[in-house]
Amino acid sequence: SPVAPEAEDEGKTLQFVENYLQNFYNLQRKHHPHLKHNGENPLAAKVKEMQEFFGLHVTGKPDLDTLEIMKKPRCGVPDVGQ
Amino acid sequence: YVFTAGNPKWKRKNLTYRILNYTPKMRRADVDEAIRKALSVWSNVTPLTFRKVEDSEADIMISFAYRDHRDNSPFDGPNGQLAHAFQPGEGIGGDVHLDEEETWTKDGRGYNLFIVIAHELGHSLGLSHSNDPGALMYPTYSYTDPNEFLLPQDDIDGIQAIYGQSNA
Repeated sequence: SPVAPEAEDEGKTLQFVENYLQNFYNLQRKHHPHLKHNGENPLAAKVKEMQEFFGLHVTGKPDLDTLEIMKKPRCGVPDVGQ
Repeated sequence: YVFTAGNPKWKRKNLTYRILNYTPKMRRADVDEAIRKALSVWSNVTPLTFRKVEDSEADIMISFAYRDHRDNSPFDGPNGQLAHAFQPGEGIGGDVHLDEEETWTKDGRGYNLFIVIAHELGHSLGLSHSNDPGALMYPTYSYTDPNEFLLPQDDIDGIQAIYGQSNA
């Protein structure tokens, strides 16, 4: 059955967030969201790292403020060391 | 300010740069001026000097590139990633790459070439991204009139921590 528009948007947003964190916060490409690292989802940990860097409210979730910063034009050099 | 991991720095103060190609979106003289002004942002506050070379290998090679340009960091088309640069070192070290698919300008339209190159040269000299929103080395783009641009204190402190203060 066709994917509901909301679910499709959510998928695209998650892909965008993953790409951003792989490019700039060293999120390993082969991570598996359902595997927990130290009890925390690696993607959530990286979202927190990015939120701390930009002085955002640290939630571990790609909320609207976080997405707004992620969508800003920027330098291609990573924010954290590789 | 943040140093690049491993604290890479140029061992010489007298560096060279070369402009490998030009964007067709700006007059060549305006590109030259934007780059010259961007280099002076850093040379004004450190002992560093930059000499332009035309055809030999330079410390800092500046070029406009499309998508995959064989450095494992492909550009992504308009907006998104605007440019990137490499830390001090031989070969590709110090080089600046600009995404040719951006709208490069010398004013507030599109992306101001001077502002972006001045930021990338911070990487070429050994600085990483700062989390000070007012710093030139803050990762996201924000426009400032080049005629009114003053290097923020966070960036001055960072580059002088690497190379010392200007001799002038």
